[in-house]
Amino acid sequence: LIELRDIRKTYHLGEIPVHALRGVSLDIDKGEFVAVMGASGSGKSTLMNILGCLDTPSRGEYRLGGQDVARLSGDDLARIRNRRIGFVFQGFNLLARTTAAENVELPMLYGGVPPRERHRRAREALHLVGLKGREHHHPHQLSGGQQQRVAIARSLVNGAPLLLADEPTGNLDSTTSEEIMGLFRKFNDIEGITVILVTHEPEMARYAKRIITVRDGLIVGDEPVGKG
Amino acid sequence: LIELRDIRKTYHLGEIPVHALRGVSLDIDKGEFVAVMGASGSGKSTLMNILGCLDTPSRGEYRLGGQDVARLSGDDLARIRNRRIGFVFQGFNLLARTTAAENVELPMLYGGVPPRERHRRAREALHLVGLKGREHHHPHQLSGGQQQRVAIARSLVNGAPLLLADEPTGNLDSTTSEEIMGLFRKFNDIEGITVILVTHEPEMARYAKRIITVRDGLIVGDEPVGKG
Ligand SMILES: Nc1ncnc2c1ncn2[C@@H]1O[C@H](COP(=O)(O)OP(=O)(O)OP(=O)(O)O)[C@@H](O)[C@H]1O
Ligand SMILES: Nc1ncnc2c1ncn2[C@@H]1O[C@H](COP(=O)(O)OP(=O)(O)OP(=O)(O)O)[C@@H](O)[C@H]1O
Ligand SMILES: [Mg+2]
Ligand SMILES: [Mg+2]
Repeated sequence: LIELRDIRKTYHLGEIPVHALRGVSLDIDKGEFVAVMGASGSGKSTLMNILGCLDTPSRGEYRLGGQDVARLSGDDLARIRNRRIGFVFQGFNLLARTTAAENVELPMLYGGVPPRERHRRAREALHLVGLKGREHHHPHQLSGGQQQRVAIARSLVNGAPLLLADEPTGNLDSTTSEEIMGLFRKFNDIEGITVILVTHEPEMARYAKRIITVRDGLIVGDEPVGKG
Repeated sequence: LIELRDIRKTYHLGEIPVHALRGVSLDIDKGEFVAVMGASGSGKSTLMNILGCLDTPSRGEYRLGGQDVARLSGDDLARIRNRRIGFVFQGFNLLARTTAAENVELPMLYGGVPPRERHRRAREALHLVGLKGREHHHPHQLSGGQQQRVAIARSLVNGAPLLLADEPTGNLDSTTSEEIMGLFRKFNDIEGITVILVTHEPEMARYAKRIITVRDGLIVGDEPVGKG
């Protein structure tokens, strides 16, 4: 599904370039469940943004489902994202002035899903993540972990075959975190969704089937998750 | 230092009240290091906001340093906060249009610290949290964990005797988390700062000396941290 060849990403901030990715090559097959770990600032979100077509690399090749996406335009990238990729952002990225349910409906608005089906799927997704009864509340009326769960619900509704989740459990207690990870594992095992997850919690990474370790913009580890 | 008696906080959202705090009573002495744990939505941030004079309770009594603060005005609460309390918010609350250094300087602006001293302390605090070289970067140019560390640096600069940190390590890798917790422990042991920390990570809670557990708006556990 995913083929990266020597992906580099450099941010130019005044006089000093920041080399966020220094030559990443990576293959991820359809149906895999991969956890990405590494220190703060090591390049995980940068990698996720490129994988998710939210950004393009400075150099290198990226094929998604056989299609070369590294050099696509904004409109083409948006089209791919809307149909094929679900996101949980590190900062949640909820719209402050819209309700939980409306936030969850958003990807479906772009996908042309009819209102009644949109409402139904949004409600179901919010129930799945433990937020039944809170559909009409705005983000500021929800706790940090509740906002995170709205973001998770939103990632699930467009039925995308690829799910990217950047620190989805950072603000969640252990029990809720394990429920969420169980959900991701279920979507992977049963529906064959490819899941790529950033986490710095080893207990959460163990739900995945493969762990990739990033350090200073490079992949330094890539191993299957053992049974011990 | 802190005396809470039967603190209640109810949010009125349309027809349904949400009882975030249902009668919390708590004493915290000067120089303690307390971790607050509990499930998502259990009332931790609500409790922190009241402790930090960012909000007032619906009912109950709160004495901070012997002074009744439960019913103070916005200006009086702001005065207390600016001089006596450092914060790390769950969502970081950085100003997007200002640099890391300017964000860290903010509490000192309100405290009337002269520019040269402000710059010096901000720079030192950013170095302490591992962000040397990134002083002039804006929040969107920093990773999630780097933004969290700017928030932590900001909490340290006004020399407040009380530090409230709501999930300060949620976006940090283990090594960086332990460095930050070590900093908090050092400020507590050496400078006698009272630290109250929300975390859902047991490994982080062990840096504290007392653990309070919140469930459904009530305190259900209050124990010293053991040596095992
Ligand atoms: N401003 C608000 N308006 C309305 N309801 C709120 C508000 N803030 C919090 N709540 C609700 O009060 C309850 C407690 O929220 P609080 O933020 O204290 O939980 P928390 O323990 O910090 O959770 P988390 O671990 O998810 O951050 C939740 O049900 C939440 O939705
Ligand atoms: N938009 C940007 N502009 C400039 N620099 C950036 C930008 N985004 C990230 N960086 C820098 O690139 C490096 C990698 O950032 P990235 O967000 O990928 O790290 P990360 O591994 O996700 O870290 P964290 O665990 O803290 O979230 C960091 O030094 C960061 O400051
Ligand atoms: Mg990140
Ligand atoms: Mg909270």
